[in-house]
Amino acid sequence: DGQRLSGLYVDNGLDQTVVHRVVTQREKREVEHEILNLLGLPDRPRNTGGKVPQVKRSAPKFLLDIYKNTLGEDEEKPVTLHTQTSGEFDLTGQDLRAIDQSDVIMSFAAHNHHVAGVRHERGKRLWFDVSEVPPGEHIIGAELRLYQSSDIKNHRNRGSYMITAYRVLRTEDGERELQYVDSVNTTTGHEGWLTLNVSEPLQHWVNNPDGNRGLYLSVHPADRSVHEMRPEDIGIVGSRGDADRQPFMVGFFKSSGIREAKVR
Amino acid sequence: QKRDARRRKKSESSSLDYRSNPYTDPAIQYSSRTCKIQTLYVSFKDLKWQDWIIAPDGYDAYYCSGECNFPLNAHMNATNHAIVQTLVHLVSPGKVPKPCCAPTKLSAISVLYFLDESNVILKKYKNMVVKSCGCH
Repeated sequence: DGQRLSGLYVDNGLDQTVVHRVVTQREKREVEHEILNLLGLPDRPRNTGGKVPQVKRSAPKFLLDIYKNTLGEDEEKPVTLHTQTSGEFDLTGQDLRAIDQSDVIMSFAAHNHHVAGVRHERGKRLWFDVSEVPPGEHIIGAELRLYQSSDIKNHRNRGSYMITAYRVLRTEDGERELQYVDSVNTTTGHEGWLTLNVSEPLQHWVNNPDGNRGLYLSVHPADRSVHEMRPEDIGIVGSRGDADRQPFMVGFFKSSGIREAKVR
Repeated sequence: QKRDARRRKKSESSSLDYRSNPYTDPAIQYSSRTCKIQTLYVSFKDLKWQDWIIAPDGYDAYYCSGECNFPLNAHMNATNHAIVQTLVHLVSPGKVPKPCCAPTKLSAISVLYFLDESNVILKKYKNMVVKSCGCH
């Protein structure tokens, strides 16, 4: 009846539960805090109080897709037995293996993070806040997910393209150093999610928070590597695109086994 | 008459013994106070945590409750030590407690929640759901 936490309930010996006594607001808050502590959280997550959660955004949708399609009710069964045709995110065999091994899966929304001194190129810069990654978690893998729409404005851009992700290393004096991370081939007209392996940058950013200058996305025709284009030109949805198609990063982690004991 | 009276007395006496025999007395064996799994639902919805917990609405946590009496092995998954402890308890009830009714098998749950405004976490919590209870 929505009042389950308003009282202490006891078994009356006849397989019935009866109210023993009504708990106070203070006790109720204590119980809430105990459960939060059990979840490894010192308090409610920040900035969510009173706001409607934006489950429609791409990152929460992706994890909800994993939750519904691969975990199910009985957590003891192996992941592969649960897997139906997954929703719109097209989980690969590699994804399923990572999900199966993971104790924690985190999503990171892409930010348009401005860094002074970086010239605006035709490529796209993406930055991810990885400060909430629990220390001591072993990173199994990470992937960058980009949505490509088949609906493009300039039909002259039809053809095959390569999307390459680089880690931004240094930005002093307007100089930029890029380190190759991963690339994927695509064609205009493709509709759906593209994935790039970004395990190395995530590992680097977690270990060196000050060195997190994000990723640089470069798009060029498959046969002409010097002709760089804007990702939007081939239908890649950016951070200002539809909420459910915005780029995001997802990290798969194996727990260290040490129980998180956060002071509250 | 004397023989019948003796037989009747013996019968009453054995009937008393029968009633107090935990091995054979169904009233003790199937008592509702026997150690067993009890229903407990932790509702994230009732806690009004739905603004940050995306899934599930809550989960069947269960708990273990009841007495650990003989015969322990009937339906209580008792450990060998629990049987010994029950015997010692019968000898010295004031000094030695009965074995504890506690979980023997636990399983995990996954919780999907917002970490902040934009980042989401799907975390597996081990040993959160009681699958079976027993005497320890």
